Amino acid sequence: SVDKAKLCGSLLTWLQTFQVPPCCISPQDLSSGLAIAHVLNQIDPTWFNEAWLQSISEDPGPNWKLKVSNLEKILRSLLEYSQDVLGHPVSEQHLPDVSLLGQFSDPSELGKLLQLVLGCAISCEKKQEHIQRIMTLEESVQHVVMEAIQELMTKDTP
Amino acid sequence: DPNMKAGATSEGVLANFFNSLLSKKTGSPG
Repeated sequence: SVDKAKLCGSLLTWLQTFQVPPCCISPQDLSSGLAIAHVLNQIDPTWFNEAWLQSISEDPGPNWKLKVSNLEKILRSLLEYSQDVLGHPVSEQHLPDVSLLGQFSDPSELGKLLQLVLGCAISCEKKQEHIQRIMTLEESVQHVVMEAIQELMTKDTP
Repeated sequence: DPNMKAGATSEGVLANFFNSLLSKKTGSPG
């Protein structure tokens, strides 16, 4: 499988291609889910709408429980979106441990969460825009993104 | 130049992969 820490680095590069408020790009904001929520809002503003975005706590600060709560909301919505809108349920093996991410900013778990966001971006109605943007990234980043997508497409392994 | 060939192949693989994604029906990643 794809090295999740390496995956995290490349997917963070990809994440920078979205318009995220400057207050949302610190590592702390990533572990709070705020930047990811803004990216999802750009991927599908009808599903990840303004009301949903408002439900994500803007400044959890050092309170890891608030961060985990944010991440749980994001993961729940991502899973519903994959199943109900994209018709592609997420396999258990791809689920990130949001507690580890919220408490310790674990890069492997962040990589797994970003992999699910990537899955939405390349399958949503605006996928053309997202895929073309990926194709402008550095080749090494594109390779990791490709492997991440291929892994997502692979059915459950025993 | 073998390096250039490898680069071209790698670029080709990436282009093929992402173009195939583009041609897939929306909402069908797998």
